[in-house]
Amino acid sequence: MRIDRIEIHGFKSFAERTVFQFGQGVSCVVGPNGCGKSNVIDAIKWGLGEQNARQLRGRAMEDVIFGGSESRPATGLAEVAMLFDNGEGLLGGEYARLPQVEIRRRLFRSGESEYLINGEPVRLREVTSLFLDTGVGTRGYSIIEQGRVGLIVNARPEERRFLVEEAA
Amino acid sequence: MRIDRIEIHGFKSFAERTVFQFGQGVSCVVGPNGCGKSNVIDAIKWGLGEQNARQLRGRAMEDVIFGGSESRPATGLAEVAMLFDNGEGLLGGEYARLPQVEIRRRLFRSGESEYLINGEPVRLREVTSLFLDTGVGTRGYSIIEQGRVGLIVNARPEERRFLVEEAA
Amino acid sequence: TRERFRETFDAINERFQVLYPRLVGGGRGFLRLTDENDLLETGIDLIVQPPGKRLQNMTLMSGGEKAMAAIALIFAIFLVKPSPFCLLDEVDAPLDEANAVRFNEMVREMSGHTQFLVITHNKSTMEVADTLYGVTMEEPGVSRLVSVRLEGGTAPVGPGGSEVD
Amino acid sequence: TRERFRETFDAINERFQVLYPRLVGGGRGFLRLTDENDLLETGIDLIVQPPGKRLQNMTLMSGGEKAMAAIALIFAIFLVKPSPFCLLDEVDAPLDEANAVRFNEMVREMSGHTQFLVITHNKSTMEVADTLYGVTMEEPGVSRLVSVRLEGGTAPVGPGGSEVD
Ligand SMILES: Nc1ncnc2c1ncn2[C@@H]1O[C@H](COP(=O)(O)OP(=O)(O)OP(=O)(O)O)[C@@H](O)[C@H]1O
Ligand SMILES: Nc1ncnc2c1ncn2[C@@H]1O[C@H](COP(=O)(O)OP(=O)(O)OP(=O)(O)O)[C@@H](O)[C@H]1O
Ligand SMILES: [Mg+2]
Ligand SMILES: [Mg+2]
Repeated sequence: MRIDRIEIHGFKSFAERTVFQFGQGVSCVVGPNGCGKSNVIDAIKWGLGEQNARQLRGRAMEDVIFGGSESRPATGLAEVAMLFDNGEGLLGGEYARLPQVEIRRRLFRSGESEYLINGEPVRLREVTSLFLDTGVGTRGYSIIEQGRVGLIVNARPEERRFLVEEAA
Repeated sequence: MRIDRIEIHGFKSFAERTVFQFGQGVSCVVGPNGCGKSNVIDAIKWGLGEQNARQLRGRAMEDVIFGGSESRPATGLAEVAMLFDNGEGLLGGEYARLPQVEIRRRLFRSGESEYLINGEPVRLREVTSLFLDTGVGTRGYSIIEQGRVGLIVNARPEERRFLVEEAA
Repeated sequence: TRERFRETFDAINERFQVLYPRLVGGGRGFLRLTDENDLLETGIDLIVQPPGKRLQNMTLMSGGEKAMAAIALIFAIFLVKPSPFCLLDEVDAPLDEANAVRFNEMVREMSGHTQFLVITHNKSTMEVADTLYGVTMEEPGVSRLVSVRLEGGTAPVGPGGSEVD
Repeated sequence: TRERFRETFDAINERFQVLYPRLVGGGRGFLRLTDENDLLETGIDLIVQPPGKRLQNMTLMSGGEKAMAAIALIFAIFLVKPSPFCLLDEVDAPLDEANAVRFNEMVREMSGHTQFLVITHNKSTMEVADTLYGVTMEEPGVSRLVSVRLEGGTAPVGPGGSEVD
């Protein structure tokens, strides 16, 4: 089950709608400091349903909506969509037979939130249950954020037990 | 007041007596991971009188004595000497008139410790008082260890006050 | 539960003992419980021996050596609890060239079963990528995708990030 | 004492406001006490605005942007409480080329009054060095100084680290 495509619009520094089309093999994102690379990782976490703003370097969830620059005003909406290849049918339930599944999340500055699967409005729990038993999620070892290696290096033995507990 | 020369012998990975001769301008130390670059910084801190093994990545002070490798046995002595240019007379007291001052520190595996200034055995306090009012010392902002920038970046506002307190 | 912790710990330890030497080009490494008799509270020690050096606790090791041990641990846990994709943000930052090369070889090997997305500033990591996405901020504060280099060529990218023919 | 803390804070803040824009090539930055009325307990906030971006708290900033702010703060404190020498161990690790170049220019400027010893893996930092010391471990576990490159040439180094003619 691969990510075929990510669409980011109004999320953090991606004021303009930006599409990442993924192919086979290893993908590498490069660019200068502060250009938005880690924001792409945040977008994926957020798209998967991350509820804790601090896991996205923010203090409130509103922080993920493009807040403007010196020359551009803030936007009123953050949106991330991810298109998954479901050739193996790993995304189960009613979607098991579909070759592709798209999840989309929106956050309005008013605080209103939307989740959609293949264009259908759903609740957050339907997004998270979609990924049950696939190994996909915002916790665990599939997403190693900038600085996480350092935290693991400096962890005390008692803190390190947590790494095993999470995997157990 | 510059460091003219550093001699490291039996300290951490410097099993062989190694001399760093310094000239004018900016000095840069390079080499692969684990080759001993940060150990040079530890040697300087230790030579200046560092008493806390944890500030040298150790758990006990004995950890700084070369502990052997697969092909070489441990040594029984760690020694670091630093030769300072004292042209401005910043190193005061009885040494104020000397153009150069050398401090040397030894630690034996037995636990015995020696400090020498220009070859004369002295106590630790004479080494530390030598540097009074020069700005030289193991605390403060003249030595930025590997990872320290990360700690400052991640410090909470209450922890950051400590940075100012140290300088005050 | 104690059972599950023990099983998971053993599985991760087993993987780590294979991955660590492969990642650092020799030596050995293993995990050890600080208290075998208290599986609910025990901590976990990381003991490694870089090639040719002596077995030691992590504290005295260099920045790059510690990072390699942590990466081996992360990959060991990942292989015990796999996911279809793996996102790595600048994990190769403290690595020298030799270590970065071995790290990238391991990523390539694992990419047979896992979709990797790697953020990096490291030239040798960029070289093993099959697709390279360049992000910039020509207009300060606004990110744009400006190029996608697939094996063998660079495709310029139009507004909205879609490829231009 | 409250007096001394206030004076030191103001001195550091003043320097930081000059150093930060010079280091990042524009924008502005300053320190702010979290509680002006409690000088004995107050924390310190770091507020910066990278060039062209908006003023914001440190949390949302990138790894490299945070490092630049921290380096500006370190240099500000260093200049308020100077020392004859300054030892920097891989502080340029998270910096891209443009930031590394400005960082090295600042080190060069400060090297007029201060003896700098810089440990780095970064090629552009090596290029501004007047003397380059190469450390290796041909024999595993044993460090040796293998070369000293002074401006204009490399002097091979014999056993014991002394230069060979
Ligand atoms: N809501 C937001 N609105 C506008 N800009 C934002 C928002 N959230 C974050 N940013 C900006 O995004 C930038 C950080 O981007 P990111 O962390 O992705 O950088 P990066 O490419 O990973 O850089 P580095 O190589 O330094 O890690 C910061 O300049 C920050 O100000
Ligand atoms: N007492 C000791 N005896 C022998 N070896 C030691 C001793 N103390 C530390 N070492 C070794 O020194 C090495 C670490 O050296 P150091 O931290 O200087 O590396 P480095 O060059 O800074 O590498 P990096 O680029 O990864 O930061 C480790 O391999 C460690 O095992
Ligand atoms: Mg980043
Ligand atoms: Mg180091």
